[in-house]
Amino acid sequence: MGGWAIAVHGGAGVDPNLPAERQEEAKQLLTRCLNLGISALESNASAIDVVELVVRELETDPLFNSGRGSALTEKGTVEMEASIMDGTRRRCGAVSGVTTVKNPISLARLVMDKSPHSYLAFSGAEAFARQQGVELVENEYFITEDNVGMLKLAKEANSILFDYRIPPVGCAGEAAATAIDLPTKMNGLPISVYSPE
Amino acid sequence: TVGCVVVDREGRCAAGTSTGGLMNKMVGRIGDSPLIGAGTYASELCGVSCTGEGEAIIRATLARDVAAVMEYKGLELQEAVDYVIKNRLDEGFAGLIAVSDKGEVACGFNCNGMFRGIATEDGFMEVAIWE
Repeated sequence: MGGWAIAVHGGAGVDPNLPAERQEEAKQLLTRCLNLGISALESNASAIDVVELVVRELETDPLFNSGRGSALTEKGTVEMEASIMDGTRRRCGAVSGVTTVKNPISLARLVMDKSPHSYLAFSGAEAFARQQGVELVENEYFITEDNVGMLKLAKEANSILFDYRIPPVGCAGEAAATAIDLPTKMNGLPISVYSPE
Repeated sequence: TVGCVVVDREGRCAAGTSTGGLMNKMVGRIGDSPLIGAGTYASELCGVSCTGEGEAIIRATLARDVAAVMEYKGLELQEAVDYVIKNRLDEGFAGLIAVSDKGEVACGFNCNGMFRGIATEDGFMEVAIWE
């Protein structure tokens, strides 16, 4: 039997022009989350509890695309989703389309532990959240100025933008040009193929 | 998208993923993160959390595939991660982190950078963005 091990991520597909200070910010958050998990593991916490603890921290910090700081829908709202799985007996829980649950990963954990199902979505997930008494907040809590700007870029570029942390530039127009220049593809097709959907 | 994978001292693996999805996505769109077997998977052998182009990850059942090639092809964790990133994504772009019941940790991605941090009980720790 080996010792404990842990890994965290904050998303893949990083804009090559990401400013150094934003890269540093990201590394500090990742380090903080690793250390949070490590001290829990050193105290013999179980893997499933450490996963929930660390993802909650990542959801609460607005830096990455989850919880507060989530990407915005075409309507400028936030719809979040999460899942968790315990390798022992392969138990799992998932939620989609939640708009007021402060920590979706904890609701997914409750689906796994406190419901007869593996997945609840939209109004059913929100009703279960109220029944379980998890912390609820207004949808505005999840919306950041950065992401309002990113949504504007995406609309000007008429595309679905990945979670690029596009460097803050002088004006949205210039940044929009950057976004349009970025030939973002999805499944090998130009992203614009998906936009009309 | 954010994720965490852990194996504890008892060799138990777990995985979790959480996201807001894609900027400017359609209302009601569901990505890979909540889909067990696509964005998130854990078994007795390993725990996996994925991020990237959700539609590609779903079609590849990427997270489950890491466990499957470990089970059926006998690959070790990093080999399994490299194999699925190389062979399962078609033209899609994605990244993933994984742990095994032996206390190993691995990550792989075929896109431009991935925000990740990894640590093991023997003192190894790495936080990185680029290759």
